[in-house]
Amino acid sequence: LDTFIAAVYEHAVILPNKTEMPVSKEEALLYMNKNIDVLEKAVKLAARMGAHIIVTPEDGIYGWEFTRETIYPYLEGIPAPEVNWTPCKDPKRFGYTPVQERLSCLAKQNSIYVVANIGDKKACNASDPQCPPDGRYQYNTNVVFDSQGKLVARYHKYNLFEPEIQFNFPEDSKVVTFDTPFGKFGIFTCFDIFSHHPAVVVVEEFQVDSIVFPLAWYNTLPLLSAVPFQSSWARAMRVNLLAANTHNTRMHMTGSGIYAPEAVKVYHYDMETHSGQLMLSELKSRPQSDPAYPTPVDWSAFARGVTPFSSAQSDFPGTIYFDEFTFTELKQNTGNYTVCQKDLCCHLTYQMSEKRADEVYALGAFDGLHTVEGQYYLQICTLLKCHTPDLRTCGEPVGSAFTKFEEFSLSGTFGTRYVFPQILLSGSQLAPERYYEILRDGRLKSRS
Amino acid sequence: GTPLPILVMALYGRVFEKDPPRLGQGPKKLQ
Repeated sequence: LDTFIAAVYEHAVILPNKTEMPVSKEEALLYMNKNIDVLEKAVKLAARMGAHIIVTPEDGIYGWEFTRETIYPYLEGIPAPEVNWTPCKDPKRFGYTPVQERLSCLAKQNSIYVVANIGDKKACNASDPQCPPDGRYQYNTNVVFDSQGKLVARYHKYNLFEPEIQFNFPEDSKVVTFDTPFGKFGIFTCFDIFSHHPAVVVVEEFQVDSIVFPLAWYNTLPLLSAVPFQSSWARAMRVNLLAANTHNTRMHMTGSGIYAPEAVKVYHYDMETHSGQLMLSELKSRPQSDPAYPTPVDWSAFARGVTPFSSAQSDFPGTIYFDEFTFTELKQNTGNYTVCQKDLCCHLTYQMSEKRADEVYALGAFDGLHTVEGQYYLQICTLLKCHTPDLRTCGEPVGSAFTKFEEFSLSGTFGTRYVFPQILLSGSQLAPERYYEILRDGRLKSRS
Repeated sequence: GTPLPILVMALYGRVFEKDPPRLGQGPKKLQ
């Protein structure tokens, strides 16, 4: 197939009551079936609308509020796909696996690939020095059933997030792919997207066309909201990304989408309601075949050639998500600014429609190791609106802006080729691609 | 071009060579 219809479902997970003691297997299955009842409606509707594959969220079947003990009744043994198993046809082959049976039958009876996130348990014993005291490993696991209901992929999340104490790290990171009539797919989960292994490796070494991406992501403005960050990842890595998030406004969890390298096809961001949302879009099975497929970018090419702008400026510190940036204020309605931190220099040229007295903008640079809720090294150039005209609020979450930029050009002397460009407009809306472009020399620039 | 009400614009770079072995909970959980 040259194209396929992708579906993503943002699911408002029905969370089990938090308990001190594990519930019975029967009670656990009761809860999981409540969630699968909702997912089933989405699968049926997506299939009726012609979708070839549907992705559902991480923790979508039982939620995330568990200890190691209380999640145990929700787990099943999940074999490796090499066993050539269709749970819907042969439900007892690997013991008690009602969830895998039901997901497999959903895929089979609706002739659609189903991607879901469940829990895998693997017994171990003292002969394994890493074996946990309770004699088992527990893994956060993505499973994929093809349109015949056959288990074709199993992925154990490698980069667990800090609160995920109910799971174990896999011993090493496995790159998991699966082939379909509509291209080669990779698969990983939520926090993995920050990683080189498996996220970059599955794209660059395994040459996948699309990624299925279950997540349970809570948004952190201004730079780590699901939709802007993940769509920018698809743009920079030049693959399709099918991102299905959980929906929980109390925890700021929302933001799913179907992102192609050349454009955001559809996305959903909803902090108002408590309901799930199904999205569909057509995608190229091989994104490279699209005429608008992005060309590679040398992110520092332009910036390396710029003589730092030397306008009279006074830099000041500001924090974004616990990282200390170096900021400089945009004092006029137009101008050129450079701000540097360590090896990174960020250059901005801009033109505002008007400079408002009640809104302040700053250009910021960060070059360092992020160390909260994970450890990863960042180099960031950012233009942002400060929460109030008080410069001490630069970096705090902001939801709306009235200042309009007629022109802009942002670039940086990056020491990496992995740079993710994002523009978020007032009301947390993504800037449509027709309003900006990413030049081969690394400039994020307004379209004239 | 169309004037845009920008909240935030970013070039978000990841320098993988400078990452620790694990991004998540970190080695202390493994021990």
